[in-house]
Amino acid sequence: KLHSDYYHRRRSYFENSIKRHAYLNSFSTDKDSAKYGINQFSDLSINEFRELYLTATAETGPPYSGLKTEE
Amino acid sequence: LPAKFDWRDKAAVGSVQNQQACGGCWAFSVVGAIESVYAKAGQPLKQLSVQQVIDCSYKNQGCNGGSITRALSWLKQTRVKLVKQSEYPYKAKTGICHLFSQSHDGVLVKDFAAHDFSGREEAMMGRLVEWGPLAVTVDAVSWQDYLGGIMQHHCSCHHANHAVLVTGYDTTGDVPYWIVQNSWGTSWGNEGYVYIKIGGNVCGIADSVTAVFL
Repeated sequence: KLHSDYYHRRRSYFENSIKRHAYLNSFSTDKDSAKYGINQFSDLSINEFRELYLTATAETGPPYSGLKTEE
Repeated sequence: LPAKFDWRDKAAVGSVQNQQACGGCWAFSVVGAIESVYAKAGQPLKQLSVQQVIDCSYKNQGCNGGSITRALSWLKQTRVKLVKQSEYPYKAKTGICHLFSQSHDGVLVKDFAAHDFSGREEAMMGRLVEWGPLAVTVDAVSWQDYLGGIMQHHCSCHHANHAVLVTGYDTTGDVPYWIVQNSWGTSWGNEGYVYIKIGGNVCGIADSVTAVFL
């Protein structure tokens, strides 16, 4: 039963990803545009993906204002 | 500026890594930048230890997350030398920090510069050519489904959650783009790379840009 639950959950995430791909690809109008589809993350939920892979934080630096003369 | 530039063509970029089930993108980005700047200075390209940064950069959270600038501040202030990957191999989990003597061979970070280049991506191109590959943060939510091509939509700025390495750019085609090395293995994207449109701060690529000086 445990394996079955796991399978169905993963399958549900995978099916959700297929729906996402259709939406994301609808903006891809030319040959160079990004393509979205099945990859190694397709059976992860959006939250699982965020928790595992989107873990960086950023400290905003000062706006770049060009080089100083001495540089 | 050249219309097309890529530090890979100068043999100054390490191979694409796979962080596996460890949220250490920030460390891969920092170590990638250091490796490249070291090679840019005429030294042989060598793989340095990401695990050392994950374990020892105490102001970050190891595999649970971290920041590029905090890691570089730690390297600069403590003058810890980054050792070779073979001496401190990657384990994809946070471990106890291994210390090396100051006489041990390694790469020392002298300084770094972190700037906001939003609205100034052409200047950022110039800095990339001058300084070397740039460690940046991006909003990578839509990257979960990315297969290849130039990313132009579905990517917000000011919501950074992932760290990567900008190695080059290409403005010769209809859509100019940044060439960005990720750390999710070579089976993701364009052999491990993602292309992001130049202009418009797509994915927030210009929001937090860091260069390393050795």
